[in-house]
Amino acid sequence: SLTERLTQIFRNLGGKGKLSEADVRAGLRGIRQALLAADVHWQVARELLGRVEEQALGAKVLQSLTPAQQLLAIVRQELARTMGGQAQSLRLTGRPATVLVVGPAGGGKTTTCGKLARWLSKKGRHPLLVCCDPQRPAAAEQLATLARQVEVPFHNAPNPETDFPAALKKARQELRDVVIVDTPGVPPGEAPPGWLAQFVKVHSPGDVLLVLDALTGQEAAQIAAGFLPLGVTGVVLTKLDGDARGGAALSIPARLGCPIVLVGVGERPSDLEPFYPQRMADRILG
Amino acid sequence: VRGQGALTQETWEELEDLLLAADVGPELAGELVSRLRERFDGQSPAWEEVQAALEEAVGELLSGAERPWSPPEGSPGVLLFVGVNGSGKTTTCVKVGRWLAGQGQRVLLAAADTFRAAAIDQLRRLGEEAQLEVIAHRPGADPGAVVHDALAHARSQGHRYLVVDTAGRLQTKRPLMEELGKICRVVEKLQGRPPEERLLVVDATVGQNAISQAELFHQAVGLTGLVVTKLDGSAKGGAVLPIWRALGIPILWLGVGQALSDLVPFRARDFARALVR
Ligand SMILES: Nc1nc2c(ncn2[C@@H]2O[C@H](COP(=O)(O)OP(=O)(O)OP(=O)(O)O)[C@@H](O)[C@H]2O)c(=O)[nH]1
Ligand SMILES: Nc1nc2c(ncn2[C@@H]2O[C@H](COP(=O)(O)OP(=O)(O)OP(=O)(O)O)[C@@H](O)[C@H]2O)c(=O)[nH]1
Ligand SMILES: [Mg+2]
Ligand SMILES: [Mg+2]
Repeated sequence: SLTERLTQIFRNLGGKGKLSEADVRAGLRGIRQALLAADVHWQVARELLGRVEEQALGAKVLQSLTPAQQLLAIVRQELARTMGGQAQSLRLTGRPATVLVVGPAGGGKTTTCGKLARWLSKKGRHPLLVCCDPQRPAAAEQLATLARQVEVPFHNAPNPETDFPAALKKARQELRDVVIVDTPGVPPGEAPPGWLAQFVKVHSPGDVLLVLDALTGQEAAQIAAGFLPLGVTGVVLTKLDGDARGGAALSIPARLGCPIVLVGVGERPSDLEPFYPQRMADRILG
Repeated sequence: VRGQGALTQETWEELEDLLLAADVGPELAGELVSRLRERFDGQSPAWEEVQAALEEAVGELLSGAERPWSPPEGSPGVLLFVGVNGSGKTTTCVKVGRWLAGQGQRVLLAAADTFRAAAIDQLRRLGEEAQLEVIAHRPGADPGAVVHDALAHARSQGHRYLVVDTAGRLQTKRPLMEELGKICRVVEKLQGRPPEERLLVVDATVGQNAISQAELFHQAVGLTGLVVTKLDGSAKGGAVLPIWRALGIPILWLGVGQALSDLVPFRARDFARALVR
């Protein structure tokens, strides 16, 4: 574990019980390796450890009987603070509330839409699932199947400009109070299509959720930045049921100020959880 | 700092950051930079010279990873595509199938993802677009049974290749990894040999988890190659460097877009240049 490794570093260098500033810096280098191995953006790691160093070069660490623990406590606190400190929730404003789901290709948007529909149903809401992805083969079938699984109505809107108003009308007629909108995956390096920006302008969705794969490496903040013009209100980090350390959960709030609101922890509709910064901090540190 | 002749500590840090940003990982980034520092010890090269040396080092590291496609002897040759969720397997299956068909060969696709919503529909649609025949069962069917049927069909109809699409799965899920082993055994029982190609499809935007993916999928099926997808963006796919170093699994193709024609062979020199620039 990182605590063991740090203790080892300090034992090898610390010599006679009292830690020097150089020893603390050696410890920080070890932590830096752990953050980078966890896919934290290299610049975010540098800045974060810079803030930690300021705090760590005080008596708290240098004169502690357990300097490794003490240093890690500071790091853990700084991570959790950067990731938002406390769990966030969806805004769900509007009548009906519109939740627009966007993100890069293959991140888990369509699956997350199904999960959101189930999540909101459990909270007493009445969602409508809308497919605005005319380009991916069988996208409508995929969302329609998920809609059936979570017992939520489905509407296909392949031409968003003309079909989405019809979806809103259907929502009002069927007394659905939340509309969840699935969109095409954006290829890496491309900006979101013009019609998506137009959609946001015309319909002002209360929530614009960016769905991003937790396996994403150093590109996470860069990829997320491309979606900011759409007015992203929160990020859903998916595939955290594997062994990815999920450094993107730190890089994105740190660089873009965008909170992680939910996490995907599996392929089933029930595999959606709130985001807990403290838990994520421990996961990133390994 | 750059182009001023004298290399400073900052220059070396900048070089390491460049490599880190490309997802090569902290170990390899540190190693490559130390090697360059040794090489330029006592000299004052320009930034361009150092960058060129780095490109050369990366290219050399990866040169053994190039394995141009060579048709297997046995027919039908079976190509099994595996990988984590959303990596681009289904799209890549059809891209490769289409490419093989373009060489005048008869290709059959097997829809062995019987789990995910509309996975079979998706493969059927893409197969239609590429004018390739697809064998599928109903959703929820046993993937091994689909592969058995498809292979029997390929053998009796004289297809040169069978391309098998499988469901995405995270490598840490043991039962799902064992399912892949079972699929290989189904092929082996019918053919007397396992699938000729067992290819891991890796998303270029994935970070260090790619190494875990390669290790565990390799344990499950014995990978014969990698395909790296989504290289049409800013991601460099640098995680293939530590994979190559640790496991020696060659890289056959690169996916460079969502269109079925967006498939190119892996070239170490080109990959190195794109990574370093
Ligand atoms: N293990 C796991 N798999 C997930 C999770 N979320 C989504 N997936 C899987 O990831 C794959 C891609 O999911 P999709 O919902 O199709 O992704 P998408 O963003 O809609 O893809 P595009 O529309 O092509 O951009 C599927 O195999 C999903 O089952 C998760 O939290 N955990
Ligand atoms: N830009 C780009 N997109 C790609 C590439 N390869 C695949 N995609 C896209 O990535 C998304 C996921 O592709 P799929 O082929 O469904 O991935 P998969 O691995 O089969 O997904 P699951 O079966 O759900 O695990 C789709 O939107 C594809 O169009 C590529 O090389 N470049
Ligand atoms: Mg989708
Ligand atoms: Mg697939």
